[in-house]
Amino acid sequence: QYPAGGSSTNPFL
Amino acid sequence: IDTPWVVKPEEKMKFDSIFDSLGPVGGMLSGDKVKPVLLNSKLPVDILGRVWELSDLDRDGMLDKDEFSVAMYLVYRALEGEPVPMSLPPPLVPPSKR
Repeated sequence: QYPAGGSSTNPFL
Repeated sequence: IDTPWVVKPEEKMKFDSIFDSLGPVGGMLSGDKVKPVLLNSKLPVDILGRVWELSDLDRDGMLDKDEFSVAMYLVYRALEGEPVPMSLPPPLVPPSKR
């Protein structure tokens, strides 16, 4: 599940 | 489900030594330390983004040793031409996180 909005913890996004 | 982890002990040792060489803090590697290693694979960034999504099981923006092994496993398989799955198959979930 991708977080809807907010800061991503994924350094590639 | 009690299936063996697909990351073999000899692969785990290799991945662990890479992990240690990257200077983990408190047993964790932050995204900015892992990112250049994954980029080094020359895989497309969208693939690497999915690898990260699948590896960072607790979504804290850091990888521990087992999560890092999952990431490296997926990168190596992708380099061999296997597609990166959309979700993590149960045998790829580290036994410590089931």
